[in-house]
Amino acid sequence: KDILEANRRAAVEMSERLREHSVKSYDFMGSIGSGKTTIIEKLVEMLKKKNIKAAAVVGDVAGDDDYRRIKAHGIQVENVNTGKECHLDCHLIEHAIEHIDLDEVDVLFIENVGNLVCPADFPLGTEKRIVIISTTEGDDIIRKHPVIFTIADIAVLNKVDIAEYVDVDVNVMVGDYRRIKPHGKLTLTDAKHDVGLDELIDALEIL
Amino acid sequence: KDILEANRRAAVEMSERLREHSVKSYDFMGSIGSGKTTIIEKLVEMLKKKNIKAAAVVGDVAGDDDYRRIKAHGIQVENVNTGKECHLDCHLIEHAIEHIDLDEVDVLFIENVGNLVCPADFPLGTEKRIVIISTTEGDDIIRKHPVIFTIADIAVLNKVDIAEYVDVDVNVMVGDYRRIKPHGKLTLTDAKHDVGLDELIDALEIL
Ligand SMILES: Nc1nc2c(ncn2[C@@H]2O[C@H](COP(=O)(O)OP(=O)(O)OP(=O)(O)O)[C@@H](O)[C@H]2O)c(=O)[nH]1
Ligand SMILES: Nc1nc2c(ncn2[C@@H]2O[C@H](COP(=O)(O)OP(=O)(O)OP(=O)(O)O)[C@@H](O)[C@H]2O)c(=O)[nH]1
Ligand SMILES: [Mg+2]
Ligand SMILES: [Mg+2]
Ligand SMILES: [Zn+2]
Ligand SMILES: [Zn+2]
Repeated sequence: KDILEANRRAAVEMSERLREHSVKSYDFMGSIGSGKTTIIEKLVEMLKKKNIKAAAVVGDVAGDDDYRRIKAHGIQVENVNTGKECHLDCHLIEHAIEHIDLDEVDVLFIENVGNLVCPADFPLGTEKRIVIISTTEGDDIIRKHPVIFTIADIAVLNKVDIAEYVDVDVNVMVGDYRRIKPHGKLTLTDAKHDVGLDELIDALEIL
Repeated sequence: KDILEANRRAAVEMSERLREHSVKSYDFMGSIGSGKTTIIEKLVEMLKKKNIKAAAVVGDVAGDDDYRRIKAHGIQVENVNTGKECHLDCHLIEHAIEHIDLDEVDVLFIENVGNLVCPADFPLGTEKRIVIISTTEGDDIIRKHPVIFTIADIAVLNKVDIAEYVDVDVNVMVGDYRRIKPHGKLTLTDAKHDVGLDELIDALEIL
């Protein structure tokens, strides 16, 4: 309980700090392999075309795979390895952004550790919280994880291009989401083929 | 630390209890939506044909979707909702098997909560621990989660039928697994189309 309270206080401070630098920030939570890095890579390139400077903090249990993929886009990025922890917390973000020049940044993307349970309890002080899932995980995944879909401002259902190969009915998932969060925003994407990403940028209210 | 020690002791007792009843037991860990329930459903039917009686304990954060899918196969099954916890522990299993008649059971399948981090720290007293992932999560997923692939006796890479649709090279994943666990058993499956399941039954040493 004390851990959650301390994290909440840190998140309030983080949000003020990011506002002082006029940085819009987004926490991308989601299941393992749902397409978080792919979506961030695509958004970074779309924003470059509009002269908007992005930076990223990438959380993973181990390794720097996601870090290297995002670094290749020529933006500031920090890698955070969480080891035994299955979520990022605000304290880790505080350390990560010490190495980022916030005056050179308009938008900060944080990629959380793949997990649909614990990240819900650890706000990071970002402007919006997003949860990204994909069709390939089965069409019951939304109703099985009500908490994270309730606390997230935006939900993204990715890989709609291959739903038929896993016998998934996208409408079932949309219905489950509506029941859990009637006024929430659910965006359907196929990040591989650049489908739905304009809607996502709109929903994020970056521009 | 005390939690892990208490769980370890409970696991030793559980393993003795299952042995007393000559029940072979398996802990199916894995990522969300990797195909854990699908694989258990298929194995249950394969064992029925050989007159081997299976039972199951199914762990999910919320809901009874998986429970209903397995119950439909006419076997004893117990549902465990973990709420805020992202893994099963042995204490939960002790309660669940109170409702199962172990004298009527040859094989016990436990489906863990979808997560590649915490379940590694909580052995359940089963004969073998299995980790199930799928191609659709990306080909970096094994090297990103070295601990669970080290502690699991068997790894299953499922959904090999659709690897090409997510630009995944199965050989990369096999190579990563070999580096982490040179003498481990990795089985490639397409559970939807009954591919690789005989090899899995062999690897589990059920018969
Ligand atoms: N067909 C298809 N494949 C996709 C799509 N989005 C991502 N992929 C593939 O899905 C796999 C996982 O994508 P990532 O972007 O690495 O997913 P992630 O959520 O960042 O994964 P982790 O950080 O490991 O949890 C990769 O093989 C991608 O090529 C999509 O919309 N359609
Ligand atoms: N194409 C294909 N689809 C599969 C395969 N195995 C499972 N699926 C599909 O993948 C989705 C998820 O399967 P489940 O068996 O529910 O996965 P799970 O690991 O039990 O999921 P959770 O319990 O929610 O973590 C479903 O839509 C299945 O139809 C496979 O080998 N190939
Ligand atoms: Mg990623
Ligand atoms: Mg399941
Ligand atoms: Zn957790
Ligand atoms: Zn965890």
